[in-house]
Amino acid sequence: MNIFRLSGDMTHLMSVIVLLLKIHTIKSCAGISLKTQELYALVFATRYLDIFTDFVSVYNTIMKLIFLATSFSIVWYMRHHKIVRRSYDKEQDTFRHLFLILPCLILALVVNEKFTFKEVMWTFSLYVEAVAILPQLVLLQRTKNIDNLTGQYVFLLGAYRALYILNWIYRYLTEKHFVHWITWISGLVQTLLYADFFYYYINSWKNNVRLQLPA
Amino acid sequence: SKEEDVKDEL
Repeated sequence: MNIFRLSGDMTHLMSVIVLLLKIHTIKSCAGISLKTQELYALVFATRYLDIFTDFVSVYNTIMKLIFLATSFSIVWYMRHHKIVRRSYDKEQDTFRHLFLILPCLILALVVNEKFTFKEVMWTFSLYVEAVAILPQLVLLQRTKNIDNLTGQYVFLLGAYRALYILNWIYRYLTEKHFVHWITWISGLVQTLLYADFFYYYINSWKNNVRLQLPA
Repeated sequence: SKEEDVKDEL
């Protein structure tokens, strides 16, 4: 465990906390894409199939449980909570997740390290995670005024990805740890998707104005 | 290395 990996996990955790904070204290999920949240729940459900079979560390198991529990509870809140669900921008959140899930599934069946159920599901989760933010970015672009918590949520998610890339470089240099090219490319694609958002986020922060993305 | 197959990241 190096500082980049730990910071990456912590920013990831913080992004979830920011989102839960919005849901629990403001009782609002305005500006949050349910499609993206459902994709994340799918990512964790398919990636952590090994949670009870392959033990890595207590830290690892606890984090997996946290990501599983929080992603499913966020989806539940947005879909079923009496008050929270009313703030969901259903008309704006029109991205079809099947258009993302199906190509990822086909790609995972064709491009994988080992053709076993667990391995294909794991690869599938990497591909889905790479594009899971897209519905959220589309929704952000349609939202006139992006509130601070939503902006911070997406920023933290992007920071988590950027830190993971630094972590891979660091691990390669120090441990000669080899990151498989599937992980590397899907991680890189995922991080690049945030580049545009980062540009506008940092600008709005520097100029102290409300975050707004160009249409 | 042998570590290649250990999925120790989240």
